[in-house]
Amino acid sequence: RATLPLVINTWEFQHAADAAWRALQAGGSVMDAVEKGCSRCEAEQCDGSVGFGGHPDERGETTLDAMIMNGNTMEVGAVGDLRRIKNAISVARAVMEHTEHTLLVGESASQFAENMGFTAEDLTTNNSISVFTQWLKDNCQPNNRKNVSPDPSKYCGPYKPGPTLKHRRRREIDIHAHD
Amino acid sequence: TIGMVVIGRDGQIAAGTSTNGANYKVPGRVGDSPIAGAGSYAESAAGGAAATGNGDVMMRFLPSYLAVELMRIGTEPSTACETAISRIKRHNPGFFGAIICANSTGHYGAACNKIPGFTRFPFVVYNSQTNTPLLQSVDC
Repeated sequence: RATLPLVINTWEFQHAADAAWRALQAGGSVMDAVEKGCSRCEAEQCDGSVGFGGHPDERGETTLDAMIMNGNTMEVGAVGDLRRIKNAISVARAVMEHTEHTLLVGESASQFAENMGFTAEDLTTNNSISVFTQWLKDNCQPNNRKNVSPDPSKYCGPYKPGPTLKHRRRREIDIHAHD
Repeated sequence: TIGMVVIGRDGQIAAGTSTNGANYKVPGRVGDSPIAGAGSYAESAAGGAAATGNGDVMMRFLPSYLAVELMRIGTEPSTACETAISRIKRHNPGFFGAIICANSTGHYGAACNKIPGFTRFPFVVYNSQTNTPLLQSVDC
């Protein structure tokens, strides 16, 4: 039987749902609940696909994407490619509450976050460094490059534009390696 | 990625996502998570939805927006979620992705795209019925 209030979230992240529910029980708004719930995963990294220390990019850096939306006012705050700041969804909320914008990205988003009082720190961990090091040893496989040379299915970069392959490279899907 | 939808006692809805994105991404790459209508979407008169998966593909189809618009016209959350997934599958049969949906009365559902190694999608629900963060799952 459907009842309210309701918290629902992706994957097995029960701590996140618990944090959101506690925020509601403490009299917080639904926005507070979403922020607290997602923040819990950012702090605990959940399955490695959220927060610092996971999914290094081609340079070994971890960067974060997040958004929050108020279904009453239809306001949205979002950050993309956020660097050196752990609290991505809180920064997204700050974009919504302290600018007229919707989405801030990259280094400038990190500077906005620092100006708003968020702490800048290194988002890599021993784990993400060892994952990245192993990736380099494996000739940068898998990667997200195509139609470049050297052949991205065999070699690391740097890459230059190359011939367009007729049929797309078949790529194994790692369900833990995505958004 | 964590995607979350919260509906208050009075029907107010908020949604959000947070992620560190794809492994070994090209520096500068942003996925679907921070894109309103792709990563998540909410409108208190209709419902909320949040997605996870291959953001490079999913963001092009705005699955969360589509699901909320379907719930606006009365579509059950599970069906709204399934339609959003099938819309992507039509163009990218092998994509990895899943979505959660909830409407303003507290009904909820989820859906995912069946591919080798991914045939069931877990999600968590917490309301006064469950009284705890209850792990549930849906077959893709």
